[in-house]
Amino acid sequence: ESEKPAKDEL
Amino acid sequence: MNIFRFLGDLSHLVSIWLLLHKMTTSKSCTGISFKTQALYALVFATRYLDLLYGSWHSMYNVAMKIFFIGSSLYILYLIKVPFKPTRDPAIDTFKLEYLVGGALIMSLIANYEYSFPEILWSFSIWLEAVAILPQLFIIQRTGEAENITTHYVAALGAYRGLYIPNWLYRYFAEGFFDPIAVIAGIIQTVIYLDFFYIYFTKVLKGQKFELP
Repeated sequence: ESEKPAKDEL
Repeated sequence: MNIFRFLGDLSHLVSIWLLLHKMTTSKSCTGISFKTQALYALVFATRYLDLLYGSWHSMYNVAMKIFFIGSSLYILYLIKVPFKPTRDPAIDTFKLEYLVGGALIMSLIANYEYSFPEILWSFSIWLEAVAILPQLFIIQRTGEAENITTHYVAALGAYRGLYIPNWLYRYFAEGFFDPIAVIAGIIQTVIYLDFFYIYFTKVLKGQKFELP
């Protein structure tokens, strides 16, 4: 599983 | 989506509306930094063209991304074509090389993965943090600004400022933490503090924005 934050912010 | 994030995005939309309103009603881009606007176009292009490789979170995000790319290009067009005679390049002299170079270095140091999309995203985050500097530099050089221009800068500053309570909320409510966005966002907000001090103590009390 990826540790990257999901980029849902603008 | 929480209220801080939503108000932040709303503030960002308002800032662009204010800028377009200023330019189209006065038919001029006096006091507006073309360099800052060019940096924002680059920020939006490098961050939001992830649309092309399928980063579709929601209709909200897609619509906002398309709007920010489109409006930033339209603003560049307005400054460069119809309102070109009203621009004074002699006061818009901040060195972009430092900002772009600094953002590039930071994107290579601080990213979540050594991949092209991640480095591009990080670059856009660091560049956004400092993109307002040429605009603030013009205000500092001329020692004053039209009220509408200060409302524009204030709305833009409020946008990233409001993302900070959004990140606090997300950290505690969702366990979400994006350290690169948070650190760059705090730097971006700190850059506005001097401006905000004068904006709150003068412009919002009905005085003109003038540096002491």
